[in-house]
Amino acid sequence: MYLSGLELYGFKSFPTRTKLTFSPGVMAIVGPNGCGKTNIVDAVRWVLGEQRAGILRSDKMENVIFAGAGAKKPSKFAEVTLIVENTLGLLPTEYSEVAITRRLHRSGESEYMINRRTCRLRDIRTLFADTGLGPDSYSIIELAMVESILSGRPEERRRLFEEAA
Amino acid sequence: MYLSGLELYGFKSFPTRTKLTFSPGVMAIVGPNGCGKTNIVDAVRWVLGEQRAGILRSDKMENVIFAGAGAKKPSKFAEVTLIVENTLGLLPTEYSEVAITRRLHRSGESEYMINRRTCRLRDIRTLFADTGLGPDSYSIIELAMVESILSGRPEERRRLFEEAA
Amino acid sequence: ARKRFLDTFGRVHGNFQDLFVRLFGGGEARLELADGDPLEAGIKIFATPRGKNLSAIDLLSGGEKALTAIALLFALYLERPSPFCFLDEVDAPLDDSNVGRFADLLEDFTDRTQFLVVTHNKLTMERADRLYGVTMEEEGSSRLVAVEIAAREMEKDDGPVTDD
Amino acid sequence: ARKRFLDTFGRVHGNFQDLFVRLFGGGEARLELADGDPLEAGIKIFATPRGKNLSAIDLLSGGEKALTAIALLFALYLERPSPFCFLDEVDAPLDDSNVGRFADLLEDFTDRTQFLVVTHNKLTMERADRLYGVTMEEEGSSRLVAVEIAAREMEKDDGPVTDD
Ligand SMILES: Nc1ncnc2c1ncn2[C@@H]1O[C@H](COP(=O)(O)OP(=O)(O)OP(=O)(O)O)[C@@H](O)[C@H]1O
Ligand SMILES: Nc1ncnc2c1ncn2[C@@H]1O[C@H](COP(=O)(O)OP(=O)(O)OP(=O)(O)O)[C@@H](O)[C@H]1O
Ligand SMILES: [Mg+2]
Ligand SMILES: [Mg+2]
Repeated sequence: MYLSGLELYGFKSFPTRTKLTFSPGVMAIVGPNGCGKTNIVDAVRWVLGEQRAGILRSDKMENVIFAGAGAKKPSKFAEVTLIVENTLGLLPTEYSEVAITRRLHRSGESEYMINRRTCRLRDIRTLFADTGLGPDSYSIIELAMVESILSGRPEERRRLFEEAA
Repeated sequence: MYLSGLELYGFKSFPTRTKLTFSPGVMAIVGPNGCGKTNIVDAVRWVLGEQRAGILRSDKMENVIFAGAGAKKPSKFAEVTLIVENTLGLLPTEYSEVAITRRLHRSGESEYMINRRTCRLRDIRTLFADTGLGPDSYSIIELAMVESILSGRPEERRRLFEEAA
Repeated sequence: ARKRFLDTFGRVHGNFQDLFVRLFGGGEARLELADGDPLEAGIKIFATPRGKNLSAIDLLSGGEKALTAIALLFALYLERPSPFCFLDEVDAPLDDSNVGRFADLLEDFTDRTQFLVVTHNKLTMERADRLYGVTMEEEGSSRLVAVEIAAREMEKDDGPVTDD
Repeated sequence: ARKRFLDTFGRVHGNFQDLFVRLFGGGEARLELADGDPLEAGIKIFATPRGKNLSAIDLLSGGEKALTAIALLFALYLERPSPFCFLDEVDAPLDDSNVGRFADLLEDFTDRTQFLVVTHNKLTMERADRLYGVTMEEEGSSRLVAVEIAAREMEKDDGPVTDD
C-alpha cells in the first residue's frame, strides 16, 4: 500500500483546499521556517485518529482549525482527507483505493468518512489497525523522538518495545 | 577583554597538547559529527570552574580525562589552559594577559593556576565573577538551552531572570 | 507473553546492530536487558562508533546520538513496518557524510516503504526522488509550489524542470 | 529586591522585543509577568511572526521557536554580557534567510563580544571571519586542521588559503 494523496482544507495554516499528490520512493518536503511542513505531518496524524491535542502542539483540538491570518477569516471547520492505494490488499476492504476523511467544526462536532461514507473514528482506527499506521506506530518520526529515545530511562524505552511487540 | 587562546592536553578526545588561537570577531568551529567541537566548549566550561559532571555529559568528573583510543593509551591527567587578553582591565589584576589552568589527575587530585601560580578553584571563580563568565552565565549557549527555555514552565524561566539580575 | 517479548527484543536487537553499522559505516552497538524480571526490565543501550573506545551513550556527540537513535527507531519500525513513513527534520544534527548514509538507508528501504522527509538539508534534497515545496504568503496561509522531479530522473525523461 | 527585579525585567523585555524583530525581520513579541506577587510570578512569552495572527508559542514552528528562544537568550545575555560567547549549533533548526539574520545579529555585536560558533551550516561558515577545522583520526583522537581566513578577508590580504 502507499500514500497517494493528502488534502487539507481549513487545517492549521491551510485555509484553502490544498492537495498533495505522492508517489512511491523518497519525497522531500521543503520550505522556510513556519511555512507549514510540520502542519502537513500533523494533518496525517490527525486524520489517522490522533486525539491528543498536545501531540498536535496545542491544548485544545479546536486549534487545528485555521485561525485566520491577514485578510483571511478563520475557517468554520478543518477537514483532512488521506488517500491510500490498497495495492497489496492490506486493508480489510474490497476497494483498491481508500480515502479517509476527518472533519472538525468550531462547534466541536466531528465527522468521519471512509470512501465518502460516514463512519465512526474507531472504524478508521480499526481499518488501519494491522497496517502499522495509527497513533502509536513509527510511521511518523520527528527530531524530538530521536532525542528522547536515548535520554529517557531504560524503563521508558522498554515500553516502546512492548508497543512494537 | 577577549579570548586569545585555549590549550587542551588529555581532555576528552584531545590526548596530545592542542592549542587554539582566537581573534576578535566571529569564528566558526567546524568538522564532522563526533570530531571534538563540543568537547572544546566543554573544556571552556571546565576550566572556568564547572563542577557538575552532568553538564559535561558524564556521571563522573574523571571521564573528562582522555580514556584511550586505538593505539593511544589513556592519559594520566586532563589539563586545560584558557588565555584572555585583559584589554579593558576588567579582570582585577595588573596583568594584561591572564592564563588560567585546571588539571585533574586520575587519582582525583586537582590543581589550579593563574598565570602559572598555584591557586584554588574559588580564586578562578572570583577572578571572573563580575565579567559575566562562569558556570551560570550566558557565555555558552547550546541548542538544548534553546529548546528548554521555551518549553519550560513560566516559573523556571523566572529563575533565569533572577540569575541575570 | 514473556516469550513473545523476548522474540521481539531479539529481532529488534538484530535490526539495531545491523542498522547502526550501516549508518555509522562501521563501529558496533548493542542492547541489553537490565537485571531482574525480563517482563519488567528496562533496556540499556551501548554504542561505539568506529575507532572509539567508549560505549556509554552519554559521551557521544550530538550527531552520534541522533544517528544511534535513528538506528533504534528504524529497528523498532521494521518490527511493525507501515507502508509510509514521515521523517520530520531528523537529519538536522548530521554532518554531510552521515546525511549521505542516512539517504542510502532510505533508498534501501523504498522497496517496501514510501518515505516523506521534511528537511532543510540540501544533500537530503539532492538524494530525494521528488521535491515538494511549501511556502507561506505574507498573510499567514500556506500553499504548495510546484513539485520538482529530481535532477537524475530528469536526465532520463528529459521532462520539464521548474526553475526556483 | 523587587525594584531590582522589575528593572532587570524591563530591560530584558525591551532587549527581547528589539532582538525578536531583528531576527524575524518583523513581527512582534512580548513577555508578561504571571498574576500574583512580582517576586514570585512566572514569566509568560507571546510571539507573533510577521503576518501571522497567533501569539501562543506552542503553535510556532520548530525554527520559529528556536529563533524566539535565541532572542530571549540574547536579551538575558545583554543584561550581563560576557567578553566572549560560544554558540553550539543553535542554527541547526533555521532556514537560510533566518541563518542570514542570525549572522547579521552576531556581526552587530562583535564590537563588544567575540563569538565562537560551532556549526554544520554552510551559510554561517561563509559569514564567519575565520574558520577553525576540527577532525578526528581513525583512532579516536581529535586534532585541529589549519585555520582558514574567510574569503572576503583574503580578497583584501591576498593571504594563503587551505584547500579541504
Ligand atoms: N490554526 C492555525 N491557524 C493559522 N495558522 C496556524 C494554525 N496553527 C498553526 N499555524 C501556523 O503554522 C505555522 C507553523 O507551521 P509548521 O510548524 O508547519 O512550520 P514548519 O514548516 O514545520 O517550519 P520549521 O521548518 O520551522 O519546522 C506557525 O507559524 C503557526 O502560526
Ligand atoms: N574521555 C574521553 N576520552 C576519549 N574520547 C572521548 C572522551 N570523552 C568524549 N570522547 C569522545 O568525543 C566524541 C564527542 O565529541 P564532541 O561531542 O565534541 O563531538 P562534536 O564535534 O560536537 O560532534 P557533533 O557535530 O555530532 O555535535 C565522542 O565520540 C566521544 O567518544
Ligand atoms: Mg517543522
Ligand atoms: Mg556537538
